[in-house]
Amino acid sequence: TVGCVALDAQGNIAAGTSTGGMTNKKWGRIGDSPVIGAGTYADNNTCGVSSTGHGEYFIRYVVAYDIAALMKYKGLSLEEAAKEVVMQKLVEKGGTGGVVALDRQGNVAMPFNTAGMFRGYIKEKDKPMVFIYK
Amino acid sequence: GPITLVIHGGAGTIKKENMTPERELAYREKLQQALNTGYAVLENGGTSLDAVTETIQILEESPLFNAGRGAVFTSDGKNELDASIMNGATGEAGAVAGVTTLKSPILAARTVMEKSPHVMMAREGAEAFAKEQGLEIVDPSYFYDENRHNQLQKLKENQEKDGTAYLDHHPDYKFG
Repeated sequence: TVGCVALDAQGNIAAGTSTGGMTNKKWGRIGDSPVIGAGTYADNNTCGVSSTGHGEYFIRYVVAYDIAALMKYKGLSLEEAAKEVVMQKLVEKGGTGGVVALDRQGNVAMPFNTAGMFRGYIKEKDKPMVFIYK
Repeated sequence: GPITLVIHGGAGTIKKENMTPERELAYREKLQQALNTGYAVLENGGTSLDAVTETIQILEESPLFNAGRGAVFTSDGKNELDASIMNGATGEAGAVAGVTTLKSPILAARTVMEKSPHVMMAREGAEAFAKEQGLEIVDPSYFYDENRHNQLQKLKENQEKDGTAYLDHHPDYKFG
């Protein structure tokens, strides 16, 4: 699975996710990636999110929207909301994976509860920051 | 805020001991290329939607990641692809699911968002709509990757051996 969240010069956020799904999945199985609110979500007033992981959990716990909702209704920061959903709620339910998220101030969050996640961000020209392991 | 872009290429049992230096470098370089591509769109006044679409297409075209080329296989040996996109300014969204002949699933998702009254379209219907809209159609073999196919075979052998859903024993093992 691959994903991206962007904040443009007009202050607009967009998010996207694309995937082949899960090896050996039954044909017709759909994971969270194409499900708005689970694998992908964007709202200028809160954040944009792209997810990767065990899709069934991300659908049932509406992970991408849940992060935005925690910001909107509980006033959590992006970092706090993303961490609570991925490192606490999902772990309690046995869901493995991670998200990348971005808010309109340009704050970045990339929590994951697996051994690693290919991830990165860029805020300045020619200064891409890339990470793989914990 | 400042123009910013954040990306991922998948999560799972990605450990240093499982990665050769060459392969790790290949991943880092592809992720950097994707970031630089998306940032250039934003820097030139492009929209966040354009940046997301262009960045994800870089990763879809790389066999390193489980999306587009290099996607994992279903239990019957096919590549079924899914994608979605959302515009934070308007709340508009688009998605495709279970497609097998669309070269860029993220571009198809954006076309559903911008050129149809729907949010999500699946399988043959999504493919017929994308074709009608002029998106590039490829033979399913375009997505084929030897490593991924071997992964599927190995997993099936393991499943026959221990007869349980491999996932139960290895929750962190993201097959993709």
